[in-house]
Amino acid sequence: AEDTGVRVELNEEDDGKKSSIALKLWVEDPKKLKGKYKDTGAIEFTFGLVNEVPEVVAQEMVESGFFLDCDVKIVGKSIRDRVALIKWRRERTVSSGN
Amino acid sequence: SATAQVVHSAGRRFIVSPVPEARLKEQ
Repeated sequence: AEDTGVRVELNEEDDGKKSSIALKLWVEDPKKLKGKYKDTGAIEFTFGLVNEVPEVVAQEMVESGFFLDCDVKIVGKSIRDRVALIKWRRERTVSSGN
Repeated sequence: SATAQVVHSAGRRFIVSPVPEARLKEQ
């Protein structure tokens, strides 16, 4: 995935079954953000793999004061890339099991 | 280790925790 300067990692083991999963997001490279970043630390949150949209979560982070509005796309993309990887791994696990 | 909790109006809970040191700039 593209290096967005924003890192998103699993914050729990993925058993491949849960519809929502705990993620942890933090800024690795503040220079890649457009807006001034206030170093708040890592943000832990739960994401619904089936019915949630990464960009909506990114918008909620903006509204909660973690990021500026100009960075909503880069945060959303970072979450989207990680979620895509989680789903891809799950599909691969299922198909190799069949 | 200071943690803080922010609850968005949509009901989502964000927990702020320290950035894992060992995972900073792994590459």
